[in-house]
Amino acid sequence: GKKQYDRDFLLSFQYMPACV
Amino acid sequence: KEMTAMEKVMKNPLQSRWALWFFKNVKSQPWQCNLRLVTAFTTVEDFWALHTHIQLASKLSSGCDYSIFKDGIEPMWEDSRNKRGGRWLITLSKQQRHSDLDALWLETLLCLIGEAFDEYNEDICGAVVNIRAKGDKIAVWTRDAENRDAVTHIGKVYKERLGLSSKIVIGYQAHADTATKSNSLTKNKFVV
Repeated sequence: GKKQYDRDFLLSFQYMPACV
Repeated sequence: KEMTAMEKVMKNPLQSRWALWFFKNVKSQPWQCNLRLVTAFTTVEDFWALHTHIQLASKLSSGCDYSIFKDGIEPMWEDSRNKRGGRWLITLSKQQRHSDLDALWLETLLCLIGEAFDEYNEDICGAVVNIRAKGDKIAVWTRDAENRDAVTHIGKVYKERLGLSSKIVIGYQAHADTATKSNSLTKNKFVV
């Protein structure tokens, strides 16, 4: 299926430790 | 090694593979030498890892651009997937570099990687932020300036996502028109 993500879902990853 | 494989499995894949490009205006060099592919990413997590590590758009010097394009599309009119297209253009005042630019650019990125444009996501080519002394610009590039349904839907969704007032009108310009005229004279093909 098409992978569409809303802004809140995307923003929830912004400060995840794994991302920095 | 096992952990890396595990992390790979658990990352959230994006619909498209995206490439980040950086342009720095060095006048002594040809235009294309000033354009560099930074990296490509395919997951939500890798997007944030990149975004967190690079300079904010508002901190770049004048003459620089960031571009994010679907992998394989070069951030220039001449690319075969851009040349029949155009762009929704957001022009900012000088003051907005400090108040609005970074938030508007991030929202633009989230629209693209999240595939926010419903049945018209395939019309999206990429987005560009230009840092300029006379006023910064953000644009979303689409592949077909003649596809009225796609262009207007994308424009409406984009304007709403940016939180722009209904009093503000944004315009869409075909690259073919932009290429032959100076920016200020390019007429809008569509507005929302």
